[in-house]
Amino acid sequence: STVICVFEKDAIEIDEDLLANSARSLETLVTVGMKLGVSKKLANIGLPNIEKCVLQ
Amino acid sequence: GHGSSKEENGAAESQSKGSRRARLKQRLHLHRRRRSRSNSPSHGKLLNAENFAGIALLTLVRAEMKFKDKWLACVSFGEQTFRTNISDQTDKPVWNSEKKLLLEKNGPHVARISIYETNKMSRNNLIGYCEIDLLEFLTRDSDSNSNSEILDLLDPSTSDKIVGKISVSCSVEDPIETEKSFARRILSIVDYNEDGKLSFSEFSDLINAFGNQVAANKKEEMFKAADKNGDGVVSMDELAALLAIQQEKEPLMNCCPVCGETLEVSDKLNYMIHLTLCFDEGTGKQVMTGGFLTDKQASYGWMFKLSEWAHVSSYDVGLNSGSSANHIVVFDRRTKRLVEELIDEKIVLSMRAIYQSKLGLGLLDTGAKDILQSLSEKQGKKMNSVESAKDIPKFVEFFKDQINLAEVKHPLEHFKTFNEFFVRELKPGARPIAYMERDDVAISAADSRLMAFKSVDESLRFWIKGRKFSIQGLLGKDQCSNAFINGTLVIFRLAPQDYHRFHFPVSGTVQQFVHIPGCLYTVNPIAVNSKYCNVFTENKRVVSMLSTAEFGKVAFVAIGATMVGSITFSKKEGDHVKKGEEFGYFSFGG
Repeated sequence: STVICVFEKDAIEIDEDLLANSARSLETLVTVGMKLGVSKKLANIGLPNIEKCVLQ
Repeated sequence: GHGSSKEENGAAESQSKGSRRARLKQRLHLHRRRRSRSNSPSHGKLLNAENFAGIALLTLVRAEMKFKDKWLACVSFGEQTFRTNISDQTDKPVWNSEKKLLLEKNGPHVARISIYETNKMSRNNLIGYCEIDLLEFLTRDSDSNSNSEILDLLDPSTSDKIVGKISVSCSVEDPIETEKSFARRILSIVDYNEDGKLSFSEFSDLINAFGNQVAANKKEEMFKAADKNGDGVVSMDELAALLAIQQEKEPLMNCCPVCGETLEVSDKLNYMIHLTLCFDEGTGKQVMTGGFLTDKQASYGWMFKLSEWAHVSSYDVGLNSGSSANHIVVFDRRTKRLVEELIDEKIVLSMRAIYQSKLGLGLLDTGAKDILQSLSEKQGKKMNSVESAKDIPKFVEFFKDQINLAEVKHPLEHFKTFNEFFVRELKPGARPIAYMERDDVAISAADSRLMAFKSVDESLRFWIKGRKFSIQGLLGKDQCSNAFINGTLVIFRLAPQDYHRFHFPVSGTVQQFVHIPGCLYTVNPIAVNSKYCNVFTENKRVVSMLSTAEFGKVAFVAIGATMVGSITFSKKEGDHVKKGEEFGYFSFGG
């Protein structure tokens, strides 16, 4: 079984790692709740990259 | 024709049978001569009268009836019955339906042909019948060049009244051709790119799937013998010739890939004939339907395993039996590592055979869709039975590295059927939702293997190879607006061991559900990557439309697959939903 979500053109900016794997025809193992992407409106502002954040 | 053999007395019959066999030997002598010239080591085996076996090609050509109707004809031979298509409304139906029948010394040799008028409002009515002794027909003295005969059709209630005539023809298939075409066809299963050449790995896949260790050890030797210039590929015809020789020395398959029947190694010709007939039944080459393939038989043969779900309820003989498991590589986003997912080689091969070859395409056109539906419905009933609960521990053990029982909401004893366990809920918090308070961040809708593409064009370039795929085909005409046509596509593929509930990827309102009926093909990448199979636009599915503030409209398509064709929703139209909330689940069934 499969779920397919279709977003309208220019509505979402999918996370780069997911797009990069897919462009290599490689599936990515994910779990419910993992980040998929952000609304294009928000993408223009930008989200903080948590992986690059440092605790001080 | 009918009746004539019944008039013979015992002694005469015995003598007649002896002479018939002699005449048949003579008729087949031509084949022997040709075989000798071709230096095949198997020459003459068909001509051993004591072990006679051959394939008779029976054709029901046309009939002349006494009134107009829509007609069909059935042939009963031994325990099998085959039928033609239904003719147009006429008193002279034409079928030209062919059927290959196995004719052997101790097997049946009288075929009964029955003609029915068809009626939509009631049962089909038997109007006439006749019987034909195929052995006698093939060995008769008169005009041996003619393969045709016109037989009287008798009234079933009186037996002496003639109600029509039927024209039939019958011939013996050239055994050399039978062997060659069989070898070519079995090899074509693994000729994935259909260039008529085989690499060693393609050939190796096939021999491994046969499950015969002796043959597996010889595959390199055989391949090297055929690959005379050592370039690593050989033509299908060259390999077919070698395969036929090997097949005679030491049969490669222990059981029939199509129906699963154990093959009698000591009876090599019957073995090959059985396989030929079984393959014919599925390829659509033969016009008549019925006979070998039932869903029960299909569930035994590896050719029809069709899905990675095939062994879900039988893990004691399941995916990791044998050392030849194949794999699909996926990237684990959490650990950032490549991981291999094991799938039994037979299942991989059968999926390729069905979904990625022209042979498979033929199979799908001749009843395999119904078989998938029937298998899935039966699997659903089985998985909803109390007895199925005993499979849960085996399943958990098999996937012990991939199913975390600590995060399952209820203990194993709670689940009264396998399906209940299959749609298990997780404890609250087991799946943290990224940026929970921000509706402008979308999340993954399922525990799954994910593919994402900025546009449909990219999805077609990298993943979906079905020639008929389109967003409009996926969503249906009424659901598909222009904004979706070149929208972004995210595919979540669930595997047997996964948590099977799906969740909302975005917050919004559920607008409507549209149920689209369809097939239950596997959604494995092998099928998705096939140009012949249009899984996403032909499978049964439910399209729901979500209206959101941050993403506009989002189409959510839940697609059923082989064995797992049941889709249940826990929300209804008009519900306001938060991303991460449960939306529904897939379960076993049709």
